[in-house]
Amino acid sequence: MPVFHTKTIESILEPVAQQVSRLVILHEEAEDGNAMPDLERPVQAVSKAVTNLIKVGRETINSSDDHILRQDMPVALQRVEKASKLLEDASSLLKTDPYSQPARKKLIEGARGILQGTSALLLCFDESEVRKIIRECKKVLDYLAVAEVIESMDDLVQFVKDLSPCLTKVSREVDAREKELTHQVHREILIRCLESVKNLAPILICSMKIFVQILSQGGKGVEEAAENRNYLARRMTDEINEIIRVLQLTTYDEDEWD
Amino acid sequence: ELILEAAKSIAEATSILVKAASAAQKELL
Repeated sequence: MPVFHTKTIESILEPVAQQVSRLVILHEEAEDGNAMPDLERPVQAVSKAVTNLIKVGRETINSSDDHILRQDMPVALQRVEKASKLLEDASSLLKTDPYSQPARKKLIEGARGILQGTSALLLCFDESEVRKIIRECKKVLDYLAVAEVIESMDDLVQFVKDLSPCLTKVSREVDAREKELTHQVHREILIRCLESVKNLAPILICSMKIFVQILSQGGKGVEEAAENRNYLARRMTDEINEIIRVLQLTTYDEDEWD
Repeated sequence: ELILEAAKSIAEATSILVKAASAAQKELL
């Protein structure tokens, strides 16, 4: 079962997660421990990488208009910073006593903290990217909501002009997102919903055109035409809402994986 | 994105550190 919900996050964190798990197991199995090597240089490398992440993270926060990211990302950055300090403490303690137990504890706690903090940070960033896609999906929903009030051919032309680029963008972004996910079931739902939306769009436009034509020709059968158009708009709305729901999922249903 | 690159650097540096620390423990076992 995948632990990380996107391939990017998985590729970044999976190798270090395995290493940290291994260190914890080794530490538990050899409680008294061997003399630890001098970890000053690798700890310095982590500290340097953390300093860079803090800088890049702050720039991301300052340039973002996503208030949830602006609220959550500093917490994740603090977590990473605190973990880095633990590693520095561990390195300093090990210099004077290579058998130091508190140093080993700080080392494990620091390594775990780096992993958890970086994971929280990546998740925070990823969720912000998902919210951008959802904003586009909601634009499509807004257009679909006005489908019922289009009564002239000019308005219909404008409706198609507005909806088409928006739908193209959603299609491109959801398609890319689907390819990023590690959860097979979520991927399949997105593929299915996107396919439905693509199929329904031209049929909806056609039904709107029929409604406008019938209306301009006196109105016989206009109710049925309106009903058909509304049904198609509703179906597209349902599919987009399902896409929004699945885009927000980050946890795994274990039963599905069993 | 810069943030992904920065996170990758941290993960790699931490991995090297943890490997070094694990090596000493592994010797004992």
